[in-house]
Amino acid sequence: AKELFEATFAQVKINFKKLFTELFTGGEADIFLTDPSDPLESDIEIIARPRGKKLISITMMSGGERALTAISLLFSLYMVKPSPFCILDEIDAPLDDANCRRFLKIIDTFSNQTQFILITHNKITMEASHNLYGVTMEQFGVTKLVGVKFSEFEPDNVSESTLII
Amino acid sequence: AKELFEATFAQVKINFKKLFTELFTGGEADIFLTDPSDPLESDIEIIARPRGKKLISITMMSGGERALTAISLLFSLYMVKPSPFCILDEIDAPLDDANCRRFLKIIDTFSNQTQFILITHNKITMEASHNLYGVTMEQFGVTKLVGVKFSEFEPDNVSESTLII
Amino acid sequence: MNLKKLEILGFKSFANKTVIDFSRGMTAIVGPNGCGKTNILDALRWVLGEQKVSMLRGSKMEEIIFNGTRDMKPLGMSEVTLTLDNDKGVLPTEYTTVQITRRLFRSGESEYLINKVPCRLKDINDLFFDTGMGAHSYSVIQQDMIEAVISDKAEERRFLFEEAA
Amino acid sequence: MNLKKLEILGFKSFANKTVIDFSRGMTAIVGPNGCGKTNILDALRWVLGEQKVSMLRGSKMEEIIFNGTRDMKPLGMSEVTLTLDNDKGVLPTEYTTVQITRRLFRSGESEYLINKVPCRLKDINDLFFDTGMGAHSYSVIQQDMIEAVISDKAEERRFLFEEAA
Ligand SMILES: Nc1ncnc2c1ncn2[C@@H]1O[C@H](COP(=O)(O)OP(=O)(O)OP(=O)(O)O)[C@@H](O)[C@H]1O
Ligand SMILES: Nc1ncnc2c1ncn2[C@@H]1O[C@H](COP(=O)(O)OP(=O)(O)OP(=O)(O)O)[C@@H](O)[C@H]1O
Ligand SMILES: [Mg+2]
Ligand SMILES: [Mg+2]
Repeated sequence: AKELFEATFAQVKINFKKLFTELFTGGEADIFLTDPSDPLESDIEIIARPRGKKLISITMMSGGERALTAISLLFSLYMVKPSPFCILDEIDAPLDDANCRRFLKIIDTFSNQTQFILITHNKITMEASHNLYGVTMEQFGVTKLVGVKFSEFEPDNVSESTLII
Repeated sequence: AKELFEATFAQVKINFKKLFTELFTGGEADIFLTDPSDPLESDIEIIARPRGKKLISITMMSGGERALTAISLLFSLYMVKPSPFCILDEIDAPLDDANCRRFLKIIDTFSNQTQFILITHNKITMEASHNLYGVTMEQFGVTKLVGVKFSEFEPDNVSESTLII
Repeated sequence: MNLKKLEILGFKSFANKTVIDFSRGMTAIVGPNGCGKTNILDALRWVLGEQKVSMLRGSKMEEIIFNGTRDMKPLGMSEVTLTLDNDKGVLPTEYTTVQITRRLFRSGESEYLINKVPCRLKDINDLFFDTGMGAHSYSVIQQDMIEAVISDKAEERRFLFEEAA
Repeated sequence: MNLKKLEILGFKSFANKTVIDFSRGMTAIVGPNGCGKTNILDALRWVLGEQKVSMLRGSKMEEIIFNGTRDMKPLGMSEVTLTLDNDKGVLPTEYTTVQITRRLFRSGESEYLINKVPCRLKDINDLFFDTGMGAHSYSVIQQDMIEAVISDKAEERRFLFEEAA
């Protein structure tokens, strides 16, 4: 089990360094075991340096930078052991427009082997999706689903208010 | 101190019931001390029932409903002891368009006695503001401020990407 | 291996039968606050065998059955069926289409079915063992998990690494 | 009582002097991730006397001084000045315009000034006592505080009530 964990960790580390630099268009990051002699119990540390900035602890990063770092780590794990599907609940909420687009580009590259379902309030994510389901409550407290788009939808018309009609 | 707390609590309770119903366009909510005989140490419980739905614990509410309930409680406290200024960091992030507009309407009614500063990624909040500052980093790692709007701005042109120019 | 379809009836806000067809590519789920988007994620977790009620935002399992609204009576049963395409044989069964059903009655009784044949919860867990797809896998990511991944809670990070190993 | 102006130099990402004029009405602060918006909130907390480094996302106070980038050297001092309009006499001083300055040097030395006259940190805290405006008041709300208000952490809620009382 120890060897398996170490092999996995080594692979995730490689992926994380690469993915972080891609999502942050530069900069660098790393993960390491605080106690390499005890891999099954050790804490896992993350350090990151966005492009042009100095190395800082995760706590001093901004909300959006933290979210993007976490996404880099999550997808580094997916690369080691791809999941057939993945459902993400509003993880694009803290991202600005440019970072949201970079995040969606990563999703796109994974879309061949993983089916992604993204719950979102973000218009950019809605426009980038192939399929769009609208969830509404016409009757109080009772969910009703409307299928809004299946790869031919006009992105300009999508807004949460149109889905209630 | 006990009387002061109880008087404050009673007033916040009245405000909260009213403000919740306003922000949720219906429904009802309440706050109470789990141990009324020991007001200075007791836990404070919140119960809420959005319009048309049944009474549920806060944990079962949606992300946006929880945020709006917290905002109702926060503003109920402000009504008891108004603060001259108030700076809110991305608290509109989980709100859908309609709830965001209701939240901004409440801010508007308070704006006579309180100066509000809202950090936001939300276009609706940007359009509703009187003044807009853009925060950018032309040089890596160095913040630069641009004043974008001072009550005469055209809201259609505002987006985060235009601010970087 | 793909998700093909999710059918929900009696689970949380799904008083009426809801069918969600999952196509290939990226699917976005959108809509106003409190309408049932995260409930879809909960339904997926639940049918995959989630036993921790806190992961479903409840305090007891009975709470996941539709408990009525102003205009509708509570229901007596919650049923969720997930249909998967097992064309690559990822799941340890010779079927190319796999259907899992989970039911919970107000009495507290549960039923589990694989391809309409009654089975135990253990059989559902075994089906997904080591595929990265069980209820506790990193395939289902709530918004607060993103913060947990990079927060000081090193155990959350470790859990994800162990899933990948 | 209004905020009139906030001047920041050497605090976190503010390597160049930044002046923010606060007008009446609602001000929105916008911009891409990681550019310094929350840092403005931190600067305001800091000049109002915040001593808990964790509230400023750091682990030691020295970290709030601009620590350099790829292209710029670190600075030796952080200085923030807040100018307030005390026209209604809310602050216990006869001045109608009040200016508070806080400085921190890399040596660890601090300086505090009220209307350019050196004073102690205690004098700044006394100035805001019971106005609902101190660093620990509910005037400054970070995004994770919204979740804390309604989460199970009853102490967070209690703290806000005590502030209002
Ligand atoms: N057992 C139940 N019976 C009926 N309704 C329920 C039950 N459990 C939860 N709900 C309802 O489901 C709603 C929450 O839905 P959900 O969390 O899916 O919202 P959401 O679409 O994700 O919204 P948001 O955008 O705010 O996150 C709550 O308002 C609650 O009333
Ligand atoms: N002492 C320091 N010296 C230089 N830069 C610093 C210092 N402390 C923090 N920073 C920088 O400030 C940035 C964080 O800024 P801030 O939290 O204000 O972003 P933000 O605009 O709120 O972004 P978001 O929209 O993602 O929340 C970090 O990238 C960090 O590099
Ligand atoms: Mg939700
Ligand atoms: Mg921020």
